[in-house]
Amino acid sequence: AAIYQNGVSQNTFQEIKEEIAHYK
Amino acid sequence: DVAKAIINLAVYGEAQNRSYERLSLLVDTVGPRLSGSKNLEKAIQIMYQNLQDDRLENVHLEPVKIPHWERGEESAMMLEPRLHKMAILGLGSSIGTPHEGITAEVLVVTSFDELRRRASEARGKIVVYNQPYVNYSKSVQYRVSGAVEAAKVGALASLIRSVTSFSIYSPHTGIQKYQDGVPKIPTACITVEDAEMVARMASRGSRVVVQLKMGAKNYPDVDSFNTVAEIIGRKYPEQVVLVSGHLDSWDVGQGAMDDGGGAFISWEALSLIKDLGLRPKRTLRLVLWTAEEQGGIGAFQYYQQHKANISNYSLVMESDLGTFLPSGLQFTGSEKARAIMKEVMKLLQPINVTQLFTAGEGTDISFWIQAGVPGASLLDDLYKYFSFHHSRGDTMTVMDPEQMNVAAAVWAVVSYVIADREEMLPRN
Repeated sequence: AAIYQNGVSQNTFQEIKEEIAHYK
Repeated sequence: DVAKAIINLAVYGEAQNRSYERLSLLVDTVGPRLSGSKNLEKAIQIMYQNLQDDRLENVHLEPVKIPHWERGEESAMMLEPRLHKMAILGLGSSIGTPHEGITAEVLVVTSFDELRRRASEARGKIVVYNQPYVNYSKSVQYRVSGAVEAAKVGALASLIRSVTSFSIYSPHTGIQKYQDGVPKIPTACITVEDAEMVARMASRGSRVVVQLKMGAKNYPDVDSFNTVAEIIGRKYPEQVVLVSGHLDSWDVGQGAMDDGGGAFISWEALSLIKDLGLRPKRTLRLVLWTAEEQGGIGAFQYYQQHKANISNYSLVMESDLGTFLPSGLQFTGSEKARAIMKEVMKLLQPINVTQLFTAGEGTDISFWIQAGVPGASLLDDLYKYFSFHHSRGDTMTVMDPEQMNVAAAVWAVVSYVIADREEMLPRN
């Protein structure tokens, strides 16, 4: 996945929310 | 369940109270750690050894130049309308008085505006500022600039009401700044109680005379170090989450609360992550700043030396507002980044610290934040913090191990998750 070098995420916000939730 | 594991270890498990114990050992051993003092350099050497013993990675010291000011002997005596010994704390970088001191009538004002209106009365006087405490950032301007504004109207010295939310006859020190082209005059803080008493006397028409003696001296800059340790990232090692606190303090009390607590919960964050055998995708970098109290002197030099890699910094964090029970995290960043940080704060539901505020701040990380890097700081009980801040009461007695456990857990969860998630925090 992109590492945000150009400031544009390859993930939707929903995917980001899920990614973070799995750290619970 | 990384967040739960970190919280359990820090708050209920093996690591509970570790940051408090480590902090008390250091501050009981070396005492307060003023920029330029031997205590500070001893503390840096002890931390350098501690971080290596803790098996952190890339532990090293980065050399910087920092100011060296010493307080010397100081006193203030009210001579008229009656004898009264005033507790004072000279302000950092102030010049001293002649050996016999400065004896003069005082002019009491409550604001810079009033001083300018009464400028004709100020020549040859000692200006006493009895400014009301609004909040730290507003009221601290009187401490920082009180001498310069008084000198501009011909005063011989300035005595400034301590910048504090609560006082039991406790003077508070801090840095003050002279201005090129304006004569340098000695300047110190007095207690809230004395500032208000002198103001009452003056308002009744009494002539108030004070003798001020200060042995303060400024010396050439000296060598010091920012202290660095890491957990190197497993996938994007060149990318960084910076977790920090400052190791220096004022020369009063033990510098436990300001901000030994912030330095030690930052160390604790890396210890917790290491103890759990975790290694985030990005590098977690701990920096213990030197000479924060003189204006982020060590941190500015660090920024100069590392700003070429600014695109690799996902988040900079500093804890310099105390480590009592956190009410949440202050954050500065884009709306997208804020939305992501809000999701991260939800992971802290088990300890009920989920609020995300605006205005992430910290003297030492301000350079990075101003250059566009998202920044975060720990927010807790500011009324309590500024009651003890820069005073002789800043000791381990103010600190609470369980509150430090919670603060360390917040610090560890946030820094780990941002360091491990697939993408860096968005900037613009």
